[in-house]
Amino acid sequence: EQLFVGDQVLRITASNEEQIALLRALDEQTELQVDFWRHPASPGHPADLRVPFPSLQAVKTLLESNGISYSIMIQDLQKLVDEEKKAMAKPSKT
Amino acid sequence: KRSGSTFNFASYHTIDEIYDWMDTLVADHPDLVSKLQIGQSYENRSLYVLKFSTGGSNRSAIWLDTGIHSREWITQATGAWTANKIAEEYGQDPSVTAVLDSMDIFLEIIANPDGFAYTHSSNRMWRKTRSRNSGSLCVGVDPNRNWNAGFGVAGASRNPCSETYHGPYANSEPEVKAIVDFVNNHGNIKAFISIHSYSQLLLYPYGYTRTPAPDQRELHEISKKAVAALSSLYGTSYQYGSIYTTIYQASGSSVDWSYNQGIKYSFTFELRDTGRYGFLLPASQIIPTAQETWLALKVIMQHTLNHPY
Repeated sequence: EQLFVGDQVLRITASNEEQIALLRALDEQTELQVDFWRHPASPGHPADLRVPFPSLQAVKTLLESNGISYSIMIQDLQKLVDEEKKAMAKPSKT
Repeated sequence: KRSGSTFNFASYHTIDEIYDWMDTLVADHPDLVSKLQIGQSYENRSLYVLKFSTGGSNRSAIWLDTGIHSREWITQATGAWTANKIAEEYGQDPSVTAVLDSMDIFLEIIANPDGFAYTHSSNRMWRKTRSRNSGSLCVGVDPNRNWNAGFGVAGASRNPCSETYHGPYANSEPEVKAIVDFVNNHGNIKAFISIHSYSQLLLYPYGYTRTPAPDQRELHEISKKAVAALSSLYGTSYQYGSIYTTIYQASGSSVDWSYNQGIKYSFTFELRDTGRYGFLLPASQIIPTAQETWLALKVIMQHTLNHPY
């Protein structure tokens, strides 16, 4: 089973078309293994990007160096997955 | 077997649990609900559709699907709740009764069963189908970029490793082909509603082109009413508009295809939330989400009933 320990989901807001193009290009960099939960659409429209822990530093550096603002939407994805599993197990035990 | 009264709609379930429960629903409402198999998935799982019908032959009908993107678990959960609601409300809620006295409803709760099973067994974040791609180690096709409507134009990826890979050709995915064949063979589907998450949006065609749909004005008005009904319950705010203008260009989507087939009332929902939990929406939000969505669905169903074409 794939684990997501330390993976984060970043909420990214591009402010112009150039930044959007840069975000779209991220999707094609297969080595980063990023996954858009919400794709970049237009300036001011937030995109949500899941970033595996090993790629976090590279992605954040890239965003910062291009002046693209972001916040952390989910701090540790595995925690949420674990909570969901725990909640699912309860009713079936009952 | 789980009985209808012990199935917990406020919890997420596996495919086996949902398929078992569907049999119970059919058993509990034999005069209203039946189960059809419209095909098999890439990994040979059955593609089941619940049919809600009070009789007649080849009545006009409403199509609903949930879970075509497997990781969007709130949609399959909403689909199960909705199926139960339709069955329970017939004969109780005048609007549901009126719809079902004239029309049939088809509901495919798990439109991508291989992907859904995979989200439970191996990768909670899996979105696509599980078909193998010739010449690539990457698995799966985005089943909402695989329809024959602007297939392969901008708004989908040609890279098999992408989450929006459109597939080698339109309808390459058996999960998509099964719906296409079913809808075409039926020939009298009047509304086609595909339910996704997340972002809280109600969308209508087109996604592959910025050209407005010929019925845009009517679709926009229906969306406005549907969203108002949805918001009336818990104040959940939804945006609405065409796919292209509201989110981004997306080609090969199901509702663009259905609209181009002449199914005027084609809509896509993007359910809760707007990004606190995303695809990991807590189970405590299943019932509120389903309840509010139901109000919007009823608006669309009633409009379809009252505006024959």
